[in-house]
Amino acid sequence: QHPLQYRWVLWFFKNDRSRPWQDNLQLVTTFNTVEEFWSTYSHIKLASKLSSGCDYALFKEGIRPMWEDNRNKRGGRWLLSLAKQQRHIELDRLWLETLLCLLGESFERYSKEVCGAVVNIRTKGDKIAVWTSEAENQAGVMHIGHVYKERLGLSSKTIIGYQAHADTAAKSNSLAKNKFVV
Amino acid sequence: GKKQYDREFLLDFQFMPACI
Repeated sequence: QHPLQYRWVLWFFKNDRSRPWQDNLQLVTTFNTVEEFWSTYSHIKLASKLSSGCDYALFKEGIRPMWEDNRNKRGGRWLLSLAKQQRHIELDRLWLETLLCLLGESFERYSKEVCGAVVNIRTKGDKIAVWTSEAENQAGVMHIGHVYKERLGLSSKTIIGYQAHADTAAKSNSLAKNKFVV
Repeated sequence: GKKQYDREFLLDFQFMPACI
């Protein structure tokens, strides 16, 4: 078995407006080896096959996939917003690449800044985000952003933005402003 | 040491039989 640097928790969110938000969030499994990751990955639906309103989240053990968590509340996210048609051609590749960045500690000395990643399946366009713990840590956030953009294979013309969770929470009906872009 | 793996290394394990 090949151990990972951290133990990770996979969460699944299914939107049911009749229940409180937190009740719709389920812990699927935890793992801390490469082999256990692939066993998990091969047993769950691909992100592109989930219903609209569902999310997967992969977070380090001890960090809940919500803004309110102590490890997230001063943080933010690198956000990739996808066009509708990308669900069928690119979503699964981009989400897997995101997972591999996290599990492989691809952000080097700044990997400890990473809290997790989320994929949101939405009718109006899916989203993938990498969450980090300190929005004010510009060096760490920018390093993660540059590596992440390169790993996703995005063209230099594609811009991805980083938003602080505090700004996103304050603007629930519209996109928060980008604090950084790459 | 730090458990750092590149993407190709991780992908090599994708279709190995699970032994957990």
